[in-house]
Amino acid sequence: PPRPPPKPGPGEHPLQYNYGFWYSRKSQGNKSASYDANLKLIGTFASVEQFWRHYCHIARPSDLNGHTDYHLFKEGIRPMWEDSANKNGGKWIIRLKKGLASRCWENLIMAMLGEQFMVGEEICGAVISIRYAEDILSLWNRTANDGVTTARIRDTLKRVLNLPPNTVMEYKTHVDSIKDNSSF
Amino acid sequence: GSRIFYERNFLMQCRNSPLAK
Repeated sequence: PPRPPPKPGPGEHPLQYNYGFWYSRKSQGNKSASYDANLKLIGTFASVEQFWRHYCHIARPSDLNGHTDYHLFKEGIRPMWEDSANKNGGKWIIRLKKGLASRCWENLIMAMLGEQFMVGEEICGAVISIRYAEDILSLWNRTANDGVTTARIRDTLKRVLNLPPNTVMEYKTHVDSIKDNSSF
Repeated sequence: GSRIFYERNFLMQCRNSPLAK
């Protein structure tokens, strides 16, 4: 049965949206069936304080190993290309040298939870993907063909992440990800 | 309605609140 939506507790600071925290780890074996099956919801939250209670109990991204992702998405949106909120959307992709993942992930989710992107309902969620040689940060939005919105998201990302000037940022539509089935 | 904005520094301060433990 669906769990009841979280509510801010007494004295807590509400967020604009409720969110869900997800975890996934690539399994050996059946590649096509595994993505959805490997997604695990860690928990949902509605306030700043509830967010920190989850965050403080999970490993920092840089301490994870193997092929592991954290996903932080608005409640009701599954972190999948095919979800109705994502199917016309896309994502900004930022490839990080090893060692930067924890700091950049934290900066990204602070900006998302604090509504710093100023693009209305467009933000769907954020992902940090831990890989062998590099880590990958991505921010998903609803409407891939809205150039004004995607440019505004890019500019805010640059500001809040405080990345080296030569960092490459790439935008990819989920339609293209579905076509080539090899996002990273 | 009005949106709820938080600056990074404020969110980081909330991490130390007893309510966040």
